[in-house]
Amino acid sequence: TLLGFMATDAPVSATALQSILKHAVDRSFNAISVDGDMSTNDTVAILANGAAGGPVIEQDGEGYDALRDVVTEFAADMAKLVVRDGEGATKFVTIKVKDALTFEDAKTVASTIATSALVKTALFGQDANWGRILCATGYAGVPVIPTKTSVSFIPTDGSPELKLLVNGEPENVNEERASEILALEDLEIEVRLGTGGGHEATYYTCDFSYEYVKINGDYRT
Amino acid sequence: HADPHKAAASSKARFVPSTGTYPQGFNVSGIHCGVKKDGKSLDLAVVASDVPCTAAAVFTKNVFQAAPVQVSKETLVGTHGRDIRAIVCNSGCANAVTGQGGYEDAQAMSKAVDVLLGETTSTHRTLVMSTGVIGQRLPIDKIVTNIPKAYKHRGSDHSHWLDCAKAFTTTDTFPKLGSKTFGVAGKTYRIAGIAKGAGMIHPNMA
Repeated sequence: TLLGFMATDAPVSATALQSILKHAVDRSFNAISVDGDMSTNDTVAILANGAAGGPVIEQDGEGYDALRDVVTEFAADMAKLVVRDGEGATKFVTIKVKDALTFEDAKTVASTIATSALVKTALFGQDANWGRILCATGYAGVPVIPTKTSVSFIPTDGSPELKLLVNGEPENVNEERASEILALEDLEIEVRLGTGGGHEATYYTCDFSYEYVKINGDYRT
Repeated sequence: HADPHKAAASSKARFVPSTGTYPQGFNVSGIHCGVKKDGKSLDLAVVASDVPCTAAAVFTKNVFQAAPVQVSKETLVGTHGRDIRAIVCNSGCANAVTGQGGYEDAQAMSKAVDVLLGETTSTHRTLVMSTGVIGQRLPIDKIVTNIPKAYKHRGSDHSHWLDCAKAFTTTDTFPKLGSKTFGVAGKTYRIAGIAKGAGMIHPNMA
């Protein structure tokens, strides 16, 4: 189960706060997956008591965009901690899907990749199996241009990206380099859908390990 | 044989802050009340504001919404997201799929904090959360009896916030706490947050 709350001393109207929370959660707590299971209790709340003073921040008024962006970034940082604690997880994986027709399309593809058991076990096995990533992309149910789709691993140590598939054509992958990247705890997968829409979404997930099965085979309802 | 949970907790210790800057007017606590069986783990948290807050929340879209979800939704609807004073949370038992009795237990948790805050209206001012095993009733007497103790132990320093975060955890290997200071329109504000979760994680809340 995911539970969370945020508390701020900024003065914010109830309408603005609801709007800010929705924006933030769609880009943070609603953009994570450990095991693909939705709980009966998931809740994220935000309280604003205005104790620090100042004018009340209203929807579309001064300070609204700035506060929305602060809350969104903060919520994403909290959400990432949940993924890092994923039961049995050994990898923290960021999935960026770019050039979709809409934000929702991009997020759907990212979510599909993030919940693929075969992608997640490949990540645990440090296998550069871009075929599983592409397969998940293809059944996500949103517009994709196969001949313009590209997949890359983005190393988190600042070294150049490793292109796995470019415009639908497989690259001659340097397996040694792929292994180096996959050995890192943090990994980023970038998928370009090539639709020309320009929308993107980010999702956070982890690998699927032996430990996950051990833990959850012993957690009685 | 090494305990894998302890090993994971040790490796994740770097994600637990040793200090923080917390929002004014919020006092929080985390205590052990006996929902968790080990006799010492923190399992009851209270977050209370000195003054009424505006509030918003998103909830699971699972058809089987737990009693705390139902009660918190009703509270936000009834207050239009205004005049909320507190959050109360227990870990160790989710109070999910517990029928009318579970619904009344969630209401009792909310009301117990309302009373301490001096809130006497029929609409609750306290949001309620529960997490843990599904399909079991809460040990509600232990919880309601210990809410005054949790309320009394509230504070605003880092140790209070960290205890509060610990009281939210279930199978988590580390408490998830964050805080930051930020500026908006020339004013300085603070935000703090707590999250919990390690498994059954694929939220899609609305």
